[in-house]
Amino acid sequence: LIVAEKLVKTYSSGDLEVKAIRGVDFVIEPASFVSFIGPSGSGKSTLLNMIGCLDPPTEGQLKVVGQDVTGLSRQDAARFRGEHIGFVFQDFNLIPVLTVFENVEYPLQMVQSWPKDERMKRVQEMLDAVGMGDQGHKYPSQISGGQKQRVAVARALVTNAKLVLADEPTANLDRETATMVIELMKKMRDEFKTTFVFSTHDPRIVDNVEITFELEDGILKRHEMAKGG
Amino acid sequence: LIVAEKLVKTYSSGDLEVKAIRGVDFVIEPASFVSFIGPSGSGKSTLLNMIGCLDPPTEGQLKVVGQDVTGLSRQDAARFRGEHIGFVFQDFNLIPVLTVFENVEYPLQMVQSWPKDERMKRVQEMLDAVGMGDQGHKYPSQISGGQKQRVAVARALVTNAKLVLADEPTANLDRETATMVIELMKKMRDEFKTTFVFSTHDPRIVDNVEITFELEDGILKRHEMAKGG
Ligand SMILES: Nc1ncnc2c1ncn2[C@@H]1O[C@H](COP(=O)(O)OP(=O)(O)OP(=O)(O)O)[C@@H](O)[C@H]1O
Ligand SMILES: Nc1ncnc2c1ncn2[C@@H]1O[C@H](COP(=O)(O)OP(=O)(O)OP(=O)(O)O)[C@@H](O)[C@H]1O
Ligand SMILES: [Mg+2]
Ligand SMILES: [Mg+2]
Repeated sequence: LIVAEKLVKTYSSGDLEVKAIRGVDFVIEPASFVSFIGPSGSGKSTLLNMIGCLDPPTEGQLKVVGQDVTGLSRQDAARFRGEHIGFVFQDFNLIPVLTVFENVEYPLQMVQSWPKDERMKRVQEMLDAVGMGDQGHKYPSQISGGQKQRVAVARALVTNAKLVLADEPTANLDRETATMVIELMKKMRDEFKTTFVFSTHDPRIVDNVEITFELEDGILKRHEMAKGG
Repeated sequence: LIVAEKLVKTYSSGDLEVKAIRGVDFVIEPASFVSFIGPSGSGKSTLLNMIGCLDPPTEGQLKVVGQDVTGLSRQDAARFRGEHIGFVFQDFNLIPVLTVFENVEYPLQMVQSWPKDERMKRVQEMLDAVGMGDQGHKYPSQISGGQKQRVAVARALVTNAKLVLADEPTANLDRETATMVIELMKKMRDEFKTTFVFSTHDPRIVDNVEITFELEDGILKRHEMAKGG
């Protein structure tokens, strides 16, 4: 589903030049449940942003869901993302002027075009699934950190995208709520063959994935097949 | 150092009324290393915000560092915070238009009034201590999630405040960096008798504190003295 060859990402602004990803190769099969792991600053979010077509590679080749995304224009990248990818951002990225319900509804209404009654049903279903079913009327500023994180998760899963990229989706969650979120994602992978790619430090996620790709200073150290993966 | 009696916090806006903290009592001694724990949405951040004089209680009494803070005006609360409290926010709350260095320098320059050469030395020392010593020139938008978190920690510790409140300070950190941050805080408690009050789900912090206060639905379930405190 995802093929990366010699991927490089360099951030430049003024005299600042940071080689965040310095030559990375990997293949991720459909319906995988995998994670990038590594120290803070090692390049996990940068890599996820490239796979999710949010940020173009500086060098190298990247195929996602069969499509070469390396040279996509901003507009084509946005359309591609809307059709194929669900993304949980490390800082949640909720829209402050929309309610929790409207935030989760957004991809169904403004990006895809689901009819209203189907949207209402689907949004409520996802909010219930992350334990936020009675909070739909609130605004992001009126909910806790872990509640924001769960709304971000619900939004990433709502379109039933083929590929879900989740950047630290359980960082702000207690054990029970984290388990609820991980179980929900496993269920979607089993039922719909959704591919899940995580970036995380959370051992609770690492214990549940089949493969971990270890990043350090922008390069992949090794691939580890989890036992019983 | 901290005495809370029958503390209540109710958020009201329009017809929305949320009893986030519903009657909480506790005492925290000076130089303690303690944590509030509990499920997402249980009221941890709300409680920390009251102790940190960021948000007034709706009912009850609260004494911090010997001062009754229950009825403080916004201005007096701000001055009191600046003199006595360091706060690590769950969402970091860095100032986007200031560099990393300037963000950490802010409490020393704009809140307290340290002379320039002492500020420069102290800021660099704190950045080095959280592993961000070479990142001072960057802006918050140019660093990773865990790097932002560490800058927020450095800023909370820079004034050598008597009381440090840290809301999920390790949520975005890998094991080594989290250990670095926890060790730094323990060292400050041993050396300067700083009181540390955490709100967290992270077992790495819970393993290191002497007392955990467990919150659920806005009330305290129990106090647990950790073995070997
Ligand atoms: N401004 C607000 N208006 C209304 N309700 C609020 C507001 N802020 C928080 N709440 C609610 O108060 C409750 C406690 O929130 P709080 O942020 O203290 O939880 P928390 O324990 O820190 O959770 P987490 O672990 O997810 O960070 C939650 O149910 C939340 O939705
Ligand atoms: N816009 C930018 N400009 C310059 N450097 C950047 C930018 N964004 C990220 N970086 C740098 O690139 C490196 C990788 O960042 P990235 O966010 O991918 O790390 P990460 O592995 O996700 O870290 P964390 O676990 O802390 O979230 C870091 O050293 C960071 O400072
Ligand atoms: Mg990151
Ligand atoms: Mg919180």
